[in-house]
Amino acid sequence: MGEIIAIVNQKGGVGKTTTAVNLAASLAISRNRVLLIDLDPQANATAGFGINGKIITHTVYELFISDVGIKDLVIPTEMKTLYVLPSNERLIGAEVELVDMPSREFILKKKLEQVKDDFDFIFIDCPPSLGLLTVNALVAAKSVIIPIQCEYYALEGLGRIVGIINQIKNSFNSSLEIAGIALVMVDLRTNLTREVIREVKNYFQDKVFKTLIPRNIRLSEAPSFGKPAILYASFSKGARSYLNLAKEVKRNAEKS
Amino acid sequence: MGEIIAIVNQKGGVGKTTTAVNLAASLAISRNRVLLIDLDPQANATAGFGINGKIITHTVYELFISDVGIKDLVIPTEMKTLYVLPSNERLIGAEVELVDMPSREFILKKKLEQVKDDFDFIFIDCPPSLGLLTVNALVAAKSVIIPIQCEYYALEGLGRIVGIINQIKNSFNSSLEIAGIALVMVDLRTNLTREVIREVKNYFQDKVFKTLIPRNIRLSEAPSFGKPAILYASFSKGARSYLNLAKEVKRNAEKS
Ligand SMILES: Nc1ncnc2c1ncn2[C@@H]1O[C@H](COP(=O)(O)OP(=O)(O)OP(=O)(O)O)[C@@H](O)[C@H]1O
Ligand SMILES: Nc1ncnc2c1ncn2[C@@H]1O[C@H](COP(=O)(O)OP(=O)(O)OP(=O)(O)O)[C@@H](O)[C@H]1O
Ligand SMILES: [Mg+2]
Ligand SMILES: [Mg+2]
Repeated sequence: MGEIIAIVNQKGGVGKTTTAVNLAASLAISRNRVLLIDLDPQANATAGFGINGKIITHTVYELFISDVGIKDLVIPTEMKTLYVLPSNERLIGAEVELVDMPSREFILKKKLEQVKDDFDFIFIDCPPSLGLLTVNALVAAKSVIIPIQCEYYALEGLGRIVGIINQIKNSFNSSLEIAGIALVMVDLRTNLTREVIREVKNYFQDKVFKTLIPRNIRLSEAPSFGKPAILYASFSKGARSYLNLAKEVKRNAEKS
Repeated sequence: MGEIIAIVNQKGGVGKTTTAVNLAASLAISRNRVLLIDLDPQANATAGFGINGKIITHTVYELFISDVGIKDLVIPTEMKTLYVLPSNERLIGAEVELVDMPSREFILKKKLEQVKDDFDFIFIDCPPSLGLLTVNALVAAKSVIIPIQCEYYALEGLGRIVGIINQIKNSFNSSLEIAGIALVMVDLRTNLTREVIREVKNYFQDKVFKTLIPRNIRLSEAPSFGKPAILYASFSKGARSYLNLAKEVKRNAEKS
């Protein structure tokens, strides 16, 4: 299968990492073979699995700047079929160092060739920018999930992310599709949430996942215990909503 | 006075814009002369005052790449003593274009010389990164406010922002100080919030502002009406907390 999915949105703090970590874990719990790649120098997805990025010598940074293969970099997690390609601060240098590299947009795509068939799903958690790291993710990916926080400012940048995806589709990766829009931190009691949902459904039509991810304290507590929500608080609304989203993602992937 | 304050945190979505917009408005309401500079290509601070960045020809981008002065770029707002230096998507190009410019770190500082005495407070809203735009803000500023969301991931990157501030202080701007740490989106009912507040106070000691900014729906609704909270919902907890924070910022500025 080797479904490669990038989690992208240049707006900061909108739930990219929370979505990447919990989708990966929700698919792994039902024995799908999953790889989570942390492409953010903040290394939140790495920390979300309790891995201390600061003490690791081989991270995704080394993947970009040396000949080391992915197989030598992935780290097992407490979930049997889930592996993480960790990140740390050194990745900050990559945005600048990639600029002068030949086929700089294709580095991640080429390296992923080696492991594509070893995993059913490969998720790439992206930083809050549309620089060369995110471009590498969009070139390597088959599809994109865009988490959208139900807030006014979160609506402002949607045109840009769609623009970039179309640019990449027309230049480097003709098979790139939008897998779906994930509405997150949903609080149906507020007008703002309902208004944002209406606007997003207007704009993206049937691309919007049916599963809504509620604002749920367990989702923000879980990373402080180094666990995805399904392990930290498996009966919580947050954990269950990501299980439902994972089912939807898997069902859509099998159809395409 | 001309107190130049940068609002900085590379972690995304932690309340930088909300803090910049509402501090600026809270000081302007009591007749302080205030300039808000939007240094983020997402242009959320611009949208927060109902200004449509897409239709403006002269923005902060032109400030960096041409000889135009700040006086020709500032836009009045519905608040008599508050002006905005707007942004839009064109600013995305600046991060790359600045790389080869002479004294690229000092461009904003030099341009601000012209207007420093026309304002009591100048706030600079920064993007979620520590690139050349944020460096320009840190070189131009006298002090920095770091908003910290009461979440686990928000703690991860604190070492980095403090590191950058010290680097700038030692190289380009010896008078740069931390004006304070603003704890935002506080919900005292949760363990996570109380834990984060404890850790932040441990790390930053008396640099933490006494005013806590609660999570308050009016703060996230206000930008959809193009107004700061003090004009949209003046009696809300959110608006009042920023009034208190503004008082604290002003008091500290007069002492130093
Ligand atoms: N559904 C939710 N309910 C409650 N809290 C959430 C939810 N989703 C995310 N959070 C919290 O909101 C904050 C932002 O989420 P997250 O870090 O996943 O966003 P991000 O888009 O990855 O941020 P960045 O742009 O910095 O990479 C985190 O502290 C996270 O724990
Ligand atoms: N105290 C608060 N209560 C409720 N919502 C808030 C509060 N502060 C900010 N928000 C909302 O949280 C979201 C993130 O805040 P904001 O956009 O100000 O963060 P930022 O750090 O400027 O983000 P970016 O990194 O993208 O620039 C916004 O939708 C905002 O309306
Ligand atoms: Mg993230
Ligand atoms: Mg902002």
